[in-house]
Amino acid sequence: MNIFRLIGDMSHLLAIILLLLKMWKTRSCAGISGKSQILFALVFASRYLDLFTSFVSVYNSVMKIFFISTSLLTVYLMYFKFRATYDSNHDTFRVEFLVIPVGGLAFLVNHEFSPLEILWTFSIYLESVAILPQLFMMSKTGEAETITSHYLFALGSYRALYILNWVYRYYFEGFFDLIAVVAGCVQTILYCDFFYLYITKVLKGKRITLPA
Amino acid sequence: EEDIHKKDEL
Repeated sequence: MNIFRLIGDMSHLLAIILLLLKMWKTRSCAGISGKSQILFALVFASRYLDLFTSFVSVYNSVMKIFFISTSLLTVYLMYFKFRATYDSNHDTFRVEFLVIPVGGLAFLVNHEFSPLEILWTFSIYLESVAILPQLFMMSKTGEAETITSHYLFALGSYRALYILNWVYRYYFEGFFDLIAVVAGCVQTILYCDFFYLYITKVLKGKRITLPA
Repeated sequence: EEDIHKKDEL
């Protein structure tokens, strides 16, 4: 564990808590893509099956359980409890165009051709693009609430910090996982446009609005 | 050799 990894994990945790708090306090999931949230739940469910097969640390297990349970809770809140506020008309990204190619790629490019390893690879690839329905939704509505922007910034920062963690681990531990690094870079690149808007607008007290 | 099944990262 290094400082980048720790701050990255905390940023990921913060993102999820921010999203849940926003929904709970406003009793609404307006502006949030349910499709992205389903993809994140799928990501965690397929990645953390190793909870049943290998133990790494208490920290590791607690975080995995937290991520799986909160992602399911988020999906539940969106599709059941606060369903009336879900903006499905703007959440029209075709997720099959992500899940099917990513599934195929996980079969073809993986560290080992075994069920758990393929599922892990699938989750890494899927996570890298899971935010696309959310970004697509924002581009359709042309705006994002400030709290949603904070959520996205924390969520995007997490993988960017993981890249620093991988650089650190490569130099000091000789650790290098090509699949995670490439997918992590793709994931971070997808957020760059948003990061720019966040820094130039939200941090100066303005809302994100996009030209039509 | 590192055990690739022991995923330390989240």
